[in-house]
Amino acid sequence: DRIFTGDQVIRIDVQSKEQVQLLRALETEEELELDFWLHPVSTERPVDIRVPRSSLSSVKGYLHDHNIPFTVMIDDLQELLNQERAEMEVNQMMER
Amino acid sequence: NTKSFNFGAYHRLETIYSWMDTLVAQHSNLVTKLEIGRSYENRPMYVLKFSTGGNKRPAIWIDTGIHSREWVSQATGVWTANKIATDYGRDASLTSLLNTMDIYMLILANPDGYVHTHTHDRMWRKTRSQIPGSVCRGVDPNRNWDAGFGGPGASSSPCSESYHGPSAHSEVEVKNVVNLIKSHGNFKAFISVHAYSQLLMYPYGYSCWNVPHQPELDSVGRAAVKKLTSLYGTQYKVGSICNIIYPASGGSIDWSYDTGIKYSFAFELRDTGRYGFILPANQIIPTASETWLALKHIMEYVRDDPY
Repeated sequence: DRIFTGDQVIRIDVQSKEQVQLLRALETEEELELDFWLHPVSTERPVDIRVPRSSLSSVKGYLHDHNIPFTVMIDDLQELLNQERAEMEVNQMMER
Repeated sequence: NTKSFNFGAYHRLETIYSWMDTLVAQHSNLVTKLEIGRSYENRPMYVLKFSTGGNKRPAIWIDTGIHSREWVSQATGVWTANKIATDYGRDASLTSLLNTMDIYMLILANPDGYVHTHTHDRMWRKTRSQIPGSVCRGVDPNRNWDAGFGGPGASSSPCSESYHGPSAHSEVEVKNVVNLIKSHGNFKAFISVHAYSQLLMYPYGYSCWNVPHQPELDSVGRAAVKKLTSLYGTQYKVGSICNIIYPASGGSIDWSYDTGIKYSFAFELRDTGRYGFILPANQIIPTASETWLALKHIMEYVRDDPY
């Protein structure tokens, strides 16, 4: 299995067109291996990004440097996936 | 027994396929299971056909989970199929609809991807096809349709999550649907269900120009969303793909609209704002229940406003 330990999903409530452009620039940084769950489009929609653990400091540094506020939506993705899997196993046993 | 099936849980592909057989057995006067082809990894692709008789009657298409990681979509599809089967004969409006039209549901539109999300990578979105000359696998099956193929909002890089593929309909999962829709020839609505971010969209994604039926589609969409919102207050946005998200070429509902299926819509189901694609299972039934109100509105409109 692919493991997501330490990966975070961050949410950015975009406040300006300039921030949209800065986030689009971030989207092109392939080495960060970011997974945009919601893409930067406008100030009307948030941007959600799954950030691998290895890229967290770079991404958060980038956001701080450009004064782009964000919140951590999912603190540790793997924890949530473990819960999801455990719940599925319980359900499967109940059905049997 | 479908009564012992837990609709408020996520299930593996084998469980869903097995449940389909149970549904068919329990509602044999209404539901049949059709194999429309095989996936890249040779898994069968099953469509549930809800029909009270006749051949190639006006029909409504619903697919769920073309992006495999959007699990609440497939789960909503399962709940919805059961709802249609159990409400037929009880709900007068649905019964009248099924007395004149058929409903086709493809609950696992990307079976290989779905299995991959259970076995290897929960965040997998694409198909699993191998791309010659690339170490990356998979095509975004919602960028692979022959509708502005290769245009804006789709990537030519096989490693991208929105890779459009080597050619339009290169993905067998897409081609299987195209073949069915074309050979049938009488689909009046095409509804594709995704998650998340709470949107109800109509064509186009490949262009920001309004489609000729934009006012009507917008009006139908807004009325559908009003009903959806009435259940739990979930807020949706309505508009064309291009105008409320971003340009995205090669999408399924653009293809269906350009093929002549006027009532083409795409849903993005609810987002609690905390979980994204890992929506907790206790949200499945609320999501499916509210979505049903919108789906039903669209289907009733299709029934009452033929073209």
